[in-house]
Amino acid sequence: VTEEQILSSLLQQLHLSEVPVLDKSDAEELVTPAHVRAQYMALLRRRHGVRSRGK
Amino acid sequence: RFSQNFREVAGRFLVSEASTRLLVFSMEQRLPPNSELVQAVLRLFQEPVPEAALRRHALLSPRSDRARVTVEWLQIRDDGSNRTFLIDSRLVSVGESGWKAFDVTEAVNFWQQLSRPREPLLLKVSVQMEHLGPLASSFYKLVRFASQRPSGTRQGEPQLELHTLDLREFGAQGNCDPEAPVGEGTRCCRQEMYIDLQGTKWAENWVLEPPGFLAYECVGACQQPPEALTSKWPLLGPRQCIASETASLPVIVSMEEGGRRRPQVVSLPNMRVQKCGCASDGAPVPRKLEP
Repeated sequence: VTEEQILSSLLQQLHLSEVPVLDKSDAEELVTPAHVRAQYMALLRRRHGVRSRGK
Repeated sequence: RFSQNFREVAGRFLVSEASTRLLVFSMEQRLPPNSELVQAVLRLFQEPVPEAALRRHALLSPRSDRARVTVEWLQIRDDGSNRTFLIDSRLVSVGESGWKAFDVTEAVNFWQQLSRPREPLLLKVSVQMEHLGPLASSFYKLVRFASQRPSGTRQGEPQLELHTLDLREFGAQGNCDPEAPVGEGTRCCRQEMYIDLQGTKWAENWVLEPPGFLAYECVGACQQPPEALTSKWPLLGPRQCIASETASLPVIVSMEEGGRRRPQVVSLPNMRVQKCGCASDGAPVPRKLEP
């Protein structure tokens, strides 16, 4: 996995064509609501691997 | 035929009789644990046809002296219903005799997906004439295979050959030994690889979680199978160390919604390596058995 692959997958999942331009204040004001964090932790715990179809 | 609703459909009625037989193979202890099935071969012994019958056949049906042999995997489901999957099919000459081989690897793959080691492998073998014809041609009956005997002693008894690779030798070794540097002789293993998102320009102020994650990667080499095995599949590439099982990566990103920024969870597929394995380019990918 490379950073480029992560970025490409992220843009694809979000249906974006480029990275949004944000400044620091955008991120600092943001508080992650409890339900979003709970959703994130649930996904993170779901460790089952997906069998890749080989090469 | 004279209905006002349907346009008349003309057709020909073809006789397609077939002789069918069910082969039952016990699979208990047939596949060693921690092994990979490379190929399963069904060998059937075609019995010689009496000369007189051949001559009669040649007179009555000079056009075709071949029969089609079809092998299907039969699955009997819990509710008693059953279904079949076409596995292999090929033409044999009515006048020939001797061992005929059919590739039934896919049938064993299906059987493995049932995960019921005590259940036998059921193979349905059908024989019918190559050319379906208006005559009720029963020459397919001349093609006869030696059948299974409970005692299993008869010469020509159907054989199921299973070719496997021992994964202790030809597979991956799990996680790499963190003490041992990865080098030429390292056998395929999963090595820790950390992806730092905090230090990544494009993720700044956009990706809120995680700051980074353990992605892992598959490193090392795989033992190549013996020549005898690879010579049968010339198109098969060398066995390589690849990610055989992956997991997705959830991230929290800051998204624009109604003029405001809001945190949102997104799941990125195939971002974390769970298992490494050895596989060949060009190896057939087992069909998934649909429920």
